[in-house]
Amino acid sequence: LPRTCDWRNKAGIISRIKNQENCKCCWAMAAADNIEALWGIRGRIRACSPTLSPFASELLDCNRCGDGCQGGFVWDAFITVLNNSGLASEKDYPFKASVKTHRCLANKYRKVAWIQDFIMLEDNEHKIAQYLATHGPITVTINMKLLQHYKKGVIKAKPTTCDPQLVNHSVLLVGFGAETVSSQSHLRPHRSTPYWILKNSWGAHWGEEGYFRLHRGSNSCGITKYPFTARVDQPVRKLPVSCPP
Amino acid sequence: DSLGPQDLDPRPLELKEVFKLFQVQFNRSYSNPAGSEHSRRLDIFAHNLAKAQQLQEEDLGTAEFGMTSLSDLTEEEFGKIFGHQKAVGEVPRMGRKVGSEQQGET
Repeated sequence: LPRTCDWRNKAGIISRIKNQENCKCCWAMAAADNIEALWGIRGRIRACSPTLSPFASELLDCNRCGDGCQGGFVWDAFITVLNNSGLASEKDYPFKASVKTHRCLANKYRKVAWIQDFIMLEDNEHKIAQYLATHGPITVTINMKLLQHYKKGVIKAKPTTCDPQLVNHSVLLVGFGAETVSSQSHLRPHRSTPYWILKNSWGAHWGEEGYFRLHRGSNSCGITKYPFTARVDQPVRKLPVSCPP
Repeated sequence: DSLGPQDLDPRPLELKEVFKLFQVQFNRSYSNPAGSEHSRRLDIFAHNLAKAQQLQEEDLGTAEFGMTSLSDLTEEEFGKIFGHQKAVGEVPRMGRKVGSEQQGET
């Protein structure tokens, strides 16, 4: 496992921070960003190109469970992509933070991205980090309770302050690292705090320019409960990709 | 000149100044400063600053908590706007709604 991994440091993988506004479509945004990043890693599209940024609108309109602005789950988003044999471009399917259920126009447009499958990873932070570093970003669903007052830094919550069982907000895991913190104890003047880097969908003025960090190794806010990712490309044995440090 | 209701407000002056700063920074406007909505949001804001302070003390990492663009929302409003109604793992969405004896409860 590399010491650090940050997919933001490779051009064309992680698109700009979006703002879900008054539509509870974090699940669609996380899934769309996951697919976009995996396509970007395989050099198939440039994630930041204007034509592809948020696939989320199509996922909302075509959501298998009705009004996607009332909330949903990333696995529903991936099933929608499989059902529609892919996703149209942003040009064809402009993003609106509102839903016209039953207005699904997916069949009208040429697909510019598709997936072979989607998988749920093991609830093991070391294995999640390994997969993240060798395959690409992963969607996770966390308890968002502490994020209302979060400004910056690494959140390390106790289960009593952030129940890991009550996960209610989906985001994209884009990297990990560790920050050295000086401590009062003369025995260990410096300790290292391992963390996850997560992409939120509440606009770039929130948190660390739209991102936030959670402690890595203590299942902070339930991060290991639902790690899901799409699979793009046939599962042939390929040299795993390597995450930029 | 006569004291307005807000001048009789027992809340500390600096809180009101910080709240004004919040409104400017995050482009918030409520009914006129003497209105009930403004007063209610000021209460919520004060509660949230205290909550952020408490989180800061409880956090075991390096996180900083404080005034954010969401500081004028109650915890319930915040949950309603951004979170799943049913936290995942409680009642999977794919489950069928099951009627129950009591009317109206599903």
